[in-house]
Amino acid sequence: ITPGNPVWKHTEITYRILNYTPDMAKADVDAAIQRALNVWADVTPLTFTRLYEGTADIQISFAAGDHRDNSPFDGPDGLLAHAFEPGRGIGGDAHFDEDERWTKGSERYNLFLMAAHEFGHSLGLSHSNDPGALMYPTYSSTDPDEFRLPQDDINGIQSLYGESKNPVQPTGPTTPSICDTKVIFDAVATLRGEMLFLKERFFWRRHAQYPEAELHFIKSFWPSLPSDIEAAYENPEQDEVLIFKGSKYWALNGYDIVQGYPKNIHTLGFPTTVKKIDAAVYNEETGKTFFFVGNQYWSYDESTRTMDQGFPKETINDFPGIGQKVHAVFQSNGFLYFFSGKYQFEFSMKSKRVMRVLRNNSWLGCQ
Amino acid sequence: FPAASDPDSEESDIQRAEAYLKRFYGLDTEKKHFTRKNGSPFSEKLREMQEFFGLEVTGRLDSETLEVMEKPRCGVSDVARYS
Repeated sequence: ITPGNPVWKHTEITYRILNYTPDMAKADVDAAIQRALNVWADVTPLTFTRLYEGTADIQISFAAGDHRDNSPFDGPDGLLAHAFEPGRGIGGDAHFDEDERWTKGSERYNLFLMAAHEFGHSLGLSHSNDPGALMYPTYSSTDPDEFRLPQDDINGIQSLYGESKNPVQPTGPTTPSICDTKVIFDAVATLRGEMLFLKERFFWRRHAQYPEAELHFIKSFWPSLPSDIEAAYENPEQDEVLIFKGSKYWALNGYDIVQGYPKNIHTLGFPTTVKKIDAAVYNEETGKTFFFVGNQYWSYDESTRTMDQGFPKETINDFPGIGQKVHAVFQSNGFLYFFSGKYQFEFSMKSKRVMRVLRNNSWLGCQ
Repeated sequence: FPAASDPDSEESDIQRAEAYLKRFYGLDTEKKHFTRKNGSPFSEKLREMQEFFGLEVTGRLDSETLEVMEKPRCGVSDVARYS
């Protein structure tokens, strides 16, 4: 909340688009602005009406450099936009830096996402320190088509204006916490000596030498990857991380997605009855990759690029103690770490038994 | 890892960090401050910034802090002055 709690005293807010960026078609700018306002209208009793003349509560403009509001822009990148808290005159106004490249897609910088953030300020929100929130101060690459207003922002705006008049109150995604012992990862993989723990739109990145994992948006590293990834594993021989969602899979080489992907999982040799992979892990000692699907697993030979004969097999028969569905699995120091429900099982490949049961978040360094 | 630190680049890092903290955290380099055992206004503001972004709070300028400072962002710099 902005210090002093400035809010609009009325709920029928007006806006006016004073000028347009040449980067986008006018209709696309109009659509981005309207969608950005709807982000807030959907979760509050506020309404937004467009004015074509006169002074609106929220005056929207594109300007470069010094634009006479004591807050000059700074050329490409750096400062992207700013907006003023509710009030008379310049209050509520939103300015976008014309030196940026504004887009309607996922490339930098998406006008809808930026405008939705700025209008949060126009309505009285300050910056959030929740890295998953819309009101976080730095721009993150996210897919504008998948955007849902996070719960942190809903809580903020509703504390100022109350709940939506809609009988069903909207809810939004939350940012996973490093200390949540009940966290269920979508997938876990290694990447060049680091560990990646994937969860919804995010992943935690953990380096063995640093005690605490860092949280990042998946899209910040790999813009064309989807969220809610279902399985992942690293093949260090190929220096690739394979990422699975539904019937598609991608190969990553560092920050790059390998050309020719996504591919269909059936090209790996799965029958068409397999619609998705729950977990995958590469066994360095054998050069085989295990794919877990339901309560069964498959073995894939990375050198011949073929599925081994005699599979699928029941997971519990070859991995005693791992009876439930496997959500994620990775290998470290000769052990396989199975994430199944709320628990993590340290499985010794040598003695073929579970050595320890751990909390799911044991690798993340919660203090 | 850099082979050796470049004093010129360190100086410009500090200048950039100072400009950032002035803009977004109200660092006032004009005022005279009483010297405190625990540090300077610069490191206090740096701590504030590090805490906000969930970085390790050291009050010292490190590469991770600089990286966050260099990310493109919303520049609501003068809301306090405006209000």
